[in-house]
Amino acid sequence: TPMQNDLSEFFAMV
Amino acid sequence: MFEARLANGNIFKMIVESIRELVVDVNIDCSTEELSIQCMDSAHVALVSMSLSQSAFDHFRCDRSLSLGLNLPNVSKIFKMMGRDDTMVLKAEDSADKLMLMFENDKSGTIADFELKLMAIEAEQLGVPDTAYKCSISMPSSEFQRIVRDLQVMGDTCKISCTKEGLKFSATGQIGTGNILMRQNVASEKEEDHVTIDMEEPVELNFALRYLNFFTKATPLSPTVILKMSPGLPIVIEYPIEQLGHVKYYLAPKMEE
Repeated sequence: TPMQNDLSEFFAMV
Repeated sequence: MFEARLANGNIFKMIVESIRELVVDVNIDCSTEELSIQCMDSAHVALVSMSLSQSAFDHFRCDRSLSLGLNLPNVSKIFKMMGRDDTMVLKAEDSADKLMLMFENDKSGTIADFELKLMAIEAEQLGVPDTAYKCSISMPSSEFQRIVRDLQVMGDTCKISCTKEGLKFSATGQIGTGNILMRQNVASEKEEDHVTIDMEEPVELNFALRYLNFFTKATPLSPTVILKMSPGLPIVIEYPIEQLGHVKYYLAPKMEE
């Protein structure tokens, strides 16, 4: 089964 | 002070319903232009971004920007007491330690008012880049809801692939595989029934069906849903609220091991 990515890996905190 | 009056209070109720399964505590940011929300779910897998323009309101006054920290389960309980045709009024002082909510109904002559304690919520703001996506699909929101609900019986993961053939939703599990293909369709007189596929290059991504189903709680807000995808990027699932705002969900893809 594919692993779930974390959204913060794509969008940086501001 | 902050004061806003929305003739169709039901819109705000539907916005609350569209996010309450993803997040518990949320800041509603009020500015002179709009009410907005940006928040992530506790697993940091999905992001909700809501905007409702001041032009959606019959009256809107916001002297200085403020954040209303709300507990959504409590807000939802209060909105259960709102009638379908009620007008909603929100009021808060600049100190923003409580929110006044009023539900008014001219027909029945009733006015319900509530005072809700506000919380200080520490929010992580994410910078969402303005990306040009490789695929953009517009389809009836009820169809999208039906597809992601039906595919849950097949598995936990939905593969969404956009090709020249159309937009395909696939799920695989113990009992087998299910595929649902949506082709471009602009035959209907009603624009909200159209399926339009704007593809620059094919994209195929995997997503958790559980989350896609959470997002379909926004279906009552819009007859149309817009999906945007690019390889290796989170999908954007947008429910436009007339010309007045939107609820957008961002969901991180699953990656093959």
